[in-house]
Amino acid sequence: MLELRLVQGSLLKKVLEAIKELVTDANFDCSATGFSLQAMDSSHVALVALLLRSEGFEHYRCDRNLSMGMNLNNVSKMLRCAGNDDIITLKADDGSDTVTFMFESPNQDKIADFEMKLMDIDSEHLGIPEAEYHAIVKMPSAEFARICKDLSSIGDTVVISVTKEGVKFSTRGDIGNANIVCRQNTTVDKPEEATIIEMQEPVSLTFALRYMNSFTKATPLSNTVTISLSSELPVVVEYKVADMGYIRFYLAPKIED
Amino acid sequence: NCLQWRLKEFYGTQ
Repeated sequence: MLELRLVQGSLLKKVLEAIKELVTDANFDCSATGFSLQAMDSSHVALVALLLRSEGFEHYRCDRNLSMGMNLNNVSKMLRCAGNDDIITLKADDGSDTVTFMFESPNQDKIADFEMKLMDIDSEHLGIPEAEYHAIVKMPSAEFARICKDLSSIGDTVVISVTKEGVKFSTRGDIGNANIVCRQNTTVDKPEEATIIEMQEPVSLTFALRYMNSFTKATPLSNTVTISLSSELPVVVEYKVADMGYIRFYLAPKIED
Repeated sequence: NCLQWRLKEFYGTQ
């Protein structure tokens, strides 16, 4: 028996909008720790890891570990029927091949349940060790989204370089090239507007902008984004999901041929 | 020209 009640149901709606472009089908795993997902895009270049910790739910019942295969486009269709202020409850019986999404309006005057078929999904689970990163950039998520969008109108790849001067995003294409430098800036009115750069050593890596743009679909979840970089390692782009967890996107770098 | 690496070249499967 599985029953997860999330008062801030809009978080789940935003999570689905954040990942459905990158991944088509995925297994949602439920355990005592929380509700999680790990899935790669079809080309195995990018990966999304989601964790919503059990403490973040108003009610969390998971009698035994359960993996539920879902088509994310179908989940998104279901969740779009929930109001932004609705409380969302996920329910599944042991051995059932369906999951039920229950939507309650805030004043309890409307209760809806949507039952969705589960599917069998063969997915490979990657073991991602905790790593020390050479550079960690924390910046406003809207700023990062704007940079990725702007650069993708010029080129296909972005070089992200972190030095003592700041973080530089560069691209080049047929019509020309572009460089955007963001300096550390902590003298702002609100903490979420700050750009904070923690650098152990300079790092410069190249990534496909198509994936970066896809990651920025998570922007509505958090005012800030954290970009962790190490030489010759995939970048980690992390958005917090309120105080209950995170979405992390991993993207393998490109190398000069 | 750039070559795209894949995640499996960095992380093992579980």
